[in-house]
Amino acid sequence: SHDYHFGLEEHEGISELFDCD
Amino acid sequence: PPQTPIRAAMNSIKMLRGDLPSSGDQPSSNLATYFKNCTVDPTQGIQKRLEMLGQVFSQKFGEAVGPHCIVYGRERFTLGVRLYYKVMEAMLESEEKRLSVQNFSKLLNDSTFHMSLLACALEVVMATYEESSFKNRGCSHGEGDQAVRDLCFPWILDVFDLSAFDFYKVIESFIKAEPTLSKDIIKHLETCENLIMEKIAWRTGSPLFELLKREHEAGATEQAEPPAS
Repeated sequence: SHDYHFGLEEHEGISELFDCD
Repeated sequence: PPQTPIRAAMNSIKMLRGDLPSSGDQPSSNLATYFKNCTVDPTQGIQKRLEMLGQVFSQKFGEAVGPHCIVYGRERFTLGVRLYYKVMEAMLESEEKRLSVQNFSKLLNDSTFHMSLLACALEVVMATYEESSFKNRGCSHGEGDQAVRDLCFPWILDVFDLSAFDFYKVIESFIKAEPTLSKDIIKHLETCENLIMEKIAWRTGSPLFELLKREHEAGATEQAEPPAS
């Protein structure tokens, strides 16, 4: 996966993306 | 030695099946524990949703490829469910470490999250099978190429009536959670991301517009990000 650009930062994850923080 | 495209595709399918044993048809004991830790246990809701979506998927698959191929649609859905459970467990383990929580009730009772995750898992399965099955199994009825094209992304979004904006949310976390994904599959998911970002997320009816409107009405107080980021 080294060619894939990971955009989420350390404080971001699936919980934030679905407004579950 | 270099493989023929068909051999490479068959090996990808073999690896996918090998990584997803039949024991994965149900949540693992670890995943079941996450469900039980929720304020509202999502187990029943998840099961009912899978039954419903399985019927929808198989039906749409048959409509796209041919009624004699519905059984292959069920096969792909079964593999998709195994991958969905596997990635869900890995995501929750990662979130538990990151957030130091064990109760994921809001996330696990979010229907959109489950549909997005399952759709992504099925997209991986479909992409893995794309190159070989239809051309080799005689399902095409003379329309093999058209059938394969019909099942390409964003077909799965139409099947689940899922917005591209919501599907996009799971992609990066999915790739992080599943280290066995091949380079080709990661490239495929990245292509889906780009298609969503550039085109599909901006179609009429996308939830993106409502969110942008809400942000605008709330009043933007931060400076806009520079184009580079």
